[in-house]
Amino acid sequence: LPSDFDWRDRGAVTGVKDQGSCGSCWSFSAAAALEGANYLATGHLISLSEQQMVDCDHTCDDSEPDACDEGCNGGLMTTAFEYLLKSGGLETEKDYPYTGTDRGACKFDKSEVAASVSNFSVVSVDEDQIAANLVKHGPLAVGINAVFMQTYIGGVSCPYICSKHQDHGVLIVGYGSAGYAPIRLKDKPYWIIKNSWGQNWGEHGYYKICKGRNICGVEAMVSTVSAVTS
Amino acid sequence: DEETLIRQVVDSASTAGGSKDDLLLNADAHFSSFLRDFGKNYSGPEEHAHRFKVFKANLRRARRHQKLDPSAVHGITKFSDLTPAEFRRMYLGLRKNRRSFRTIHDAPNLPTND
Repeated sequence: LPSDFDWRDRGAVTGVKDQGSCGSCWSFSAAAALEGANYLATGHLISLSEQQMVDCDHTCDDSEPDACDEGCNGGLMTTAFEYLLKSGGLETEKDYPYTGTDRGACKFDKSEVAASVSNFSVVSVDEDQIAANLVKHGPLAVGINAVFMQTYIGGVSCPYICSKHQDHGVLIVGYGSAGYAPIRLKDKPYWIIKNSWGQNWGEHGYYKICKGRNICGVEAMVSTVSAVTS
Repeated sequence: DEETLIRQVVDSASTAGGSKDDLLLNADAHFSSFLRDFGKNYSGPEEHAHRFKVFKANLRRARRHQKLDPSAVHGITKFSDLTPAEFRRMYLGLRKNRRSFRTIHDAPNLPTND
């Protein structure tokens, strides 16, 4: 594995988006993962529609019928991937733009699909496997506890205590080997996380978090998706 | 072990904790800057007063977060006028379901050497 890796430098990551006051982080995480996978499969970086999932994806968990994707009320990336497998894929952001509300009817047009899922799976709680899957398959959808993110401005977040009860969907786009942690007097490796709260949050929309100890549950709920090659 | 949980119990002027004290002392001025920088408008004086109270509570939270997370910088963000519950309701939304996760097949192990 390379010591440092960043899909932003390799053209697989679209610009930072803003979900607004809507609990649709799961759709942004899923769409961003598919954007990266589609780039690897086709060589084209296309911004994909989160609103399509907000409006049209009401997939429920087979084992828990009351756990469903519900627009601004929340959802899960892996059930979103199931929806994308069944529905045929995502339209572009341009064709199905984001509104930040879930009151609209589903306007999905299958003939306008720009990227499709071929497969998805869960990555084990192992930093090397997460890094290997990131390098090989593209950016990864992850869940994270976001308590520290409300006040985060910059630097490598490495809280001593953080719940592992994740409630925010984001995207791992890379990792670094040397983010300096002054109180620990050494460089710490970190994940580079793309968020969906706009560029005026964090480090131009990005978050850095310590790598390797499942800080804030970031390594506990990782999924990888692959796209259909066209 | 450098990862042993160590909680700093005294303030250090050389750390961000000192600047956070300054944040709390100048909460009025910081709130005005916050409103201007993030284009915030409230419905009236009552809402304004309520949001200022929440803002001050969030300054204290930022200070706590700074102590618990010293390698990052914590402070005023565009969410500084939201309570933790409002923040969770409006900006999060991941419905974690471990049972569902277990039903999805695992990615095969990849080689990580060389």
